[in-house]
Order: sequence, then C-alpha cells, then structure tokens
Amino acid sequence: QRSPINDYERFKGVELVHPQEESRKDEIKAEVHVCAKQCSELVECKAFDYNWNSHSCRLLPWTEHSARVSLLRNVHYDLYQKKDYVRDCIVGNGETYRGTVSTTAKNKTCQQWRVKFPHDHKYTPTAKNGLEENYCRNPDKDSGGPWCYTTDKNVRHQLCGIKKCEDAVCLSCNGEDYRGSVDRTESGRECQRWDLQSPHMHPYRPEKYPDKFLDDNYCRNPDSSERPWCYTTDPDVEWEYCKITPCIEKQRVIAANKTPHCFKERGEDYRGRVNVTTSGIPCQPWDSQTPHKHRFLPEKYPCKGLDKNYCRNPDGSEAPWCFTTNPNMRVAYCFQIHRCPDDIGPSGPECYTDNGELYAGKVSKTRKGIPCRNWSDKLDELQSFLDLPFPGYLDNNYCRNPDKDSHGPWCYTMDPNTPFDYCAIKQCGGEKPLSLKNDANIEFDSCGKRSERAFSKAR
Amino acid sequence: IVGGLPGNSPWTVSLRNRQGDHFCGGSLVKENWVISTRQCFSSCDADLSGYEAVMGTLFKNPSPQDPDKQSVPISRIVCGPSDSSLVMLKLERPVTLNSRVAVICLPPERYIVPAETKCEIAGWGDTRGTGHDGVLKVAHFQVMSNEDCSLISRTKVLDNDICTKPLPLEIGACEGDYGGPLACLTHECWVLEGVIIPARGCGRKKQPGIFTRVSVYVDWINKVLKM
Repeated sequence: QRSPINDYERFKGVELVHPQEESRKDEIKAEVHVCAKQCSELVECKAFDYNWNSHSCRLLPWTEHSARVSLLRNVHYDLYQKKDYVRDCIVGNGETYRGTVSTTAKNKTCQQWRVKFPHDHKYTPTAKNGLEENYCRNPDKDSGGPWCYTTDKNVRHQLCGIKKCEDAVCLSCNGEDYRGSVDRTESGRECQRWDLQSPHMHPYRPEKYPDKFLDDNYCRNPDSSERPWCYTTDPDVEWEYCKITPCIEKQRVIAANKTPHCFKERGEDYRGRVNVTTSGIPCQPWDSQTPHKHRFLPEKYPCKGLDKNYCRNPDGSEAPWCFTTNPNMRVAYCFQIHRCPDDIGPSGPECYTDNGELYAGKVSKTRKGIPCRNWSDKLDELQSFLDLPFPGYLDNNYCRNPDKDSHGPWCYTMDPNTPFDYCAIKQCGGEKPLSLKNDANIEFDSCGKRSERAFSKAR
Repeated sequence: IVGGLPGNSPWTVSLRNRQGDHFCGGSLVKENWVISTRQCFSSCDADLSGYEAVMGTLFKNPSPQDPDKQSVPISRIVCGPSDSSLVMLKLERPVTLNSRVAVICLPPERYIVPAETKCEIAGWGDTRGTGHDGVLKVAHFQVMSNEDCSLISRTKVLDNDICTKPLPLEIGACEGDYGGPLACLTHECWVLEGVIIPARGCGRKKQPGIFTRVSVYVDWINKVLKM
C-alpha cells in the first residue's frame, strides 16, 4: 500500500521558477498522488509543484539544484522533488543516486560523462542513465557506491564516498533530533509518509508537530521512544524501529549546559534534585517499576538524567515530572521548581523610578531581547490607544511609558508575534509597594453570569 | 480539586496538549482569550500548534460526541509582566457563548476584594481520593486580607497575591488545577480575582490558599486585548 508520493521530498510553501522555461509548465488537474505517479513514470520529470488552490500540478524537468532555477515562496504551492535528486545520501549501492556531488572521496574533480578525455570510457549519457554533467554516479552497480572518472590523468576513476543514508546522519541519545533520510525500518519495510493516514491512521500529523520535523516518510522519534521509528506501508505491521548507526563520539551530554536549580523552556535540561511533585508526593525512582510500570528505564535513556527519583522531562512534556509513589496518581508535574530568570537581563546599570513614566534612558530591547520598533512607526496606533496627541519625548526606539503602564517602560517590538512587551530595565531600589484601591466603581455587563441551578438537579 | 463537589463553572477551561491530555486550567475572559499561569508553559515563545482549549463540558475526558464541548486551538501565548506569572492565550477563533460556556468578568484595576467575599475555585485536577474524579469540581472559600494571610502563613504575602481563608478540612487546588480561576461573586457577577498557581501541597487544612491577584494586572490584560 505504498503511495507514489513516497518517492518524493515535500518542500512546503514554495514553487520552482525557471526564468526561461515558465511556458513549459502545463497545469494538470489531478490529485497529488496522481501527479506523483505521472512524474514517476516519466524519466525526464524530476519534480512537480502542486497548487492546493486549483488542485493541479506542473511536472518539472528540473530540481532546486538545477542551473538558473530558483525557489519562490508561495503559500499555495508545495514542491515535490524526487528523492534521488535531492537526498545527499545513497540507498543500497547508490545506483539510483542523482545528486550533484562531483568530487571524489579523495577530493579529485570528476570528469564530465559526455567527454572522453583525459579518460576514455564506454558510457554515453542518455535520458535514463542519469549521467549528467560530472556528477558521481554508479552505472555499473559498483558495490562501493557512486564513482566517477577524474580530471587527473593519473587517476582514472575513484569512488565518491557518498554515505549510505543509515550512516550519513548518526544517532545520538534517543534520536529525537534525528533529521536524516532513512525511510525503511530495520526489517526493510518502507515507511508510511507522516502526512498520510493510510495504511495506518495516526495522531502524528506534521502540521500539529512542527518541532518534530515529521518530514516525508523518514524515520523520526516524535514520542521519545527508544529510537527513531515509522509507521510502515505494510497494513499488517503498524510501526517498526529503524536501523540507524549510532554516533561513535560521546553522547551529547554537556553538563555545563544543564540547569541544576531552575528550568528553562520545557525543562528537558533540568538536572536538579527536586524529587517531589508540586503537591509534595514523593517521586518513584526511575529504575523502579512499582507502583507504576513504565518505559523510561535509565539505561534506555542515557541522556535524560534519569537518576534516583528526581523530577525530569524525558519525553518533551510541558515541564519536569515524575511517576509518583501514590498508586492512584501515575504521573505529576514538578511545577514548584522555579523557572530560570529570563536570559536577557537589563542592558545596563539603568533603572526606573515609580512606574517609569519619566524614564529617559537608552534601553531599546525588550526583556526577551527583541529590538524595539521606532515609536514613529506606530504613531497612529499609539494615538488611538492613548487618545492623546503624540508625546514629543517618544524618540527613536527607546523604552518609554507613554500610557503610564504600572508595569514599567515598554515598547512596540520588531517581532510580528509580539506587538508590545516590557523592557529589560529594573525598578530602582527593588520592588516598590503597589497602590491598591479598596473601593472602586464596579460595573459589569454580561460577563460573569451563569445558570445557578444546583448541580445535583442536573442529570 | 481536593475536597469540593462537582459543579458548574462555565468560564473554566481545560488546556490540552498535543496528545489531547489535560495539563492545566484556565479562565475564559473574552470569546477568544484565556488567562492561565506561566508555569504551565514551556516558554513565552512556545509553539502551541496542536494545543487546544476545551470548555463547555463537565467531563475531563468527554466523549467525542459530547454536544456541548467546544475545542479551539490555541494560536498564541503572551506572557504577563515579569512578576505576574500570568499568561494570556489567544484562541484561533472565538468560542460560542451559551449556558455552558461563559466569559468571566475582570476586576477593576488594582481593586482589593474585601475580606469575607465569597469565592470558588474550579478544575479537573487531582482529587487526592476525595472523589468525583473525571468531572469538574468546585470548592468554596472566603477572601482573607493579605495582612492576616501573612500572619497565618508566616511568609510575606505580596500585594500581587490574594489569599483565601484557611479551612479546617483538606480542601484546595491540586495538580492539574493550576492556571484555573479563583472566581469571586461581586454585584451578582462572578469576577476573576485570582489565578491558581502551584503551591506546596494540595488543600492543606488550616492553611490559606495563595493565588495571583488579577486586579494588579488588569491594565496589562486590557492592553493585550487592545493591541
């Protein structure tokens, strides 16, 4: 039940543009797998781009590596290129390799296949055999992989040393960061594409997990399994592990980068000694299977710091967690561990008094380190927001507090996802007591209302 | 919630990760905005694609056919001022308000809720064996002044905290409730006066509950809504 799209690498949101050859691109109205099948049947077709608006494709005789071709951002298109042309590793003996490596393993430049000098040879380039330019190829199925005649008259031919896909990118730790191109399982079954739901339905839709790089049908480890795996194209075998060569060099555990007392991001690097959950339940040791059976055995997860019963995050959860010693509660977060202070501290010795309304310093970055936008860029927005004339002291992109924000100076940011944020400036002399109001005019409209019927009277 | 009873809190939101598992609570303050706590999220720039806010149902694991359940993807996270531990989550689209899904009022800026005001917390978190697992539970409290709270808890309670009176029984928030509401009744309206934050222990008897005081951050909330 393999899909014809399995032979392609998908490049989302782009189209291929060839300045002189645009007219050759005829649109074919068809489903994406039909386009893939058509392209696979034509030797001269190397790629196709698919327009999701018009549900049509254009079969292309070039790839992103071809001369004069450029990639253009276009949200309506996805580009599908034959793997043999874009993968920088080989499958088997590399007979189908169509990449653009043109130097040998010993750094000799390859001879053009169409010329017979300095080395005469029997090969003639055809549309089928892929003997283009001076690229490494394997027309005689050499067990050593792709090779070429060299431009050195004393060295007739040499192997190019292109690695097999299983060796090209090695596996460190449990391979959550594996981004290689192995697309077969250890038993040799072909992987199912992550963006397809057949033959196996699955939850790992690439758009839902952008940080897991669920590319094409390549082996990945989105769920903190022992190693990368994939769903298979065999309807009887849902998934299998893949065989990828482990890295020989030491596993990437750099103690200096691990955070001992606080946690950053998801806390995967947290190596502190907190061993109770937020509400104080002691954690179960990772090397124990009671009261909760689990798969996170320290020996199978060497890079996760699964020591004793410390709170850890071996699976990319929201924060460090542990199995609890309470048989009725399997896992719980350790939210009581403090998050590390933001990486970006104040830019200088400056500070502000009160709410920073009079701050006139030159800090121009937010607390996350994002550069501030010039106030003049947001003139209209600020005027409508403040309902005041544009204050003259809002010069350049310095942090200011034109709206008397009680949380201090702020600025509009250069990040489109963060319209505004507070600045990396501290209050002089530490936190000042807040002025709170005991009495306030309270008026509410439609919010905060609910049907007050007793719950017991519901079903 | 440890102690308490199953109840109705139409502004309480269940935050779900990519596996669809509930991990924290939140409060609906606008049709497309939820307030929760920073501790529940990996970063202020977290990629929350695949994360959802679920509301309108009393069940922690509602059936896919639950007619009242509304699930909306979270499209953005905005972190509050550094000392706030609050986050605002923007929803991909507005929810439909009805008898099971409602927005909760925000308090006036810097308003101090009077002591003895009637409040409640709600959530689908751990019950510590006090029953009704899997349904939304609600527990009732009364506000306590920060001065009294500092005395009883023997810690300096800050102005941006709000406390509830200790009870002689084990009642309070627990794992999975963090980020949810401390809603207080004022002028016949429920107002989001506090946000549940992680604390040592669950519903410890004779100990005050400490929450983030929302009124201190109302100006920031309004600014985010406006901008």
